[in-house]
Amino acid sequence: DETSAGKDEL
Amino acid sequence: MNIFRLIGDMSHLLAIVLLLLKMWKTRSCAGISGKSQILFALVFATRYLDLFTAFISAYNSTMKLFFISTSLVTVYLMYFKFRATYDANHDTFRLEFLVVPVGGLAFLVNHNFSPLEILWTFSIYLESVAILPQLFMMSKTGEAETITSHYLFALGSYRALYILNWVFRYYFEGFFDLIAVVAGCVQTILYCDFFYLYITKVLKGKKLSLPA
Repeated sequence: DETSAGKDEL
Repeated sequence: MNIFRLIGDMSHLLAIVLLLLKMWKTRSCAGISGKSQILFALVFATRYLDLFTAFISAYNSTMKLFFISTSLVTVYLMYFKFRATYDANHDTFRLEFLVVPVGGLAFLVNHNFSPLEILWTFSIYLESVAILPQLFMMSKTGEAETITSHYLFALGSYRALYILNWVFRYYFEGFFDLIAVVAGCVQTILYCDFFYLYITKVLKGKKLSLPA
């Protein structure tokens, strides 16, 4: 979803 | 994944391995702030809850599991196995002064008011200041072992490399996460004084001692 854009980063 | 991000992650990994090696080889956690290590464990535990809700890649999951488990091992080594060597008298930073304001800020400024998102935001904000007890401890003792300086340099470099990663992603992918970028910049700035001492002293073969 939109809010998880950065979640591939650690 | 770009080169800055990859080197950043490797630097983060190296920092944790260096810390564990230092403790294991010397059978001691002298000079290390247990409070910073508790904060890092809290950072990983609150950030990587999405391990259970979303699969991104094998790399992503492996690293998350590595960070969570090693942070718990570090806390265990400090507070149980090598507790006798823990320098509690100099590790006197008050954790509630970081956790409470950071928790409040995560509630107020986040991308989405949902439990997982608030915990992720809390984790990002907390990571940016989690090194303060360690820096505070070093300022009280006035010095750091060389291996501890290498650990801190690798740990600080990781977020600095992430900033380059965000610049790259902004230009080439149109990606921009304000919360992560601002917190990452704050985090890196906190290390600048240490970076200066590391480059001018430790890299020239001297022990890191702080100016009186």
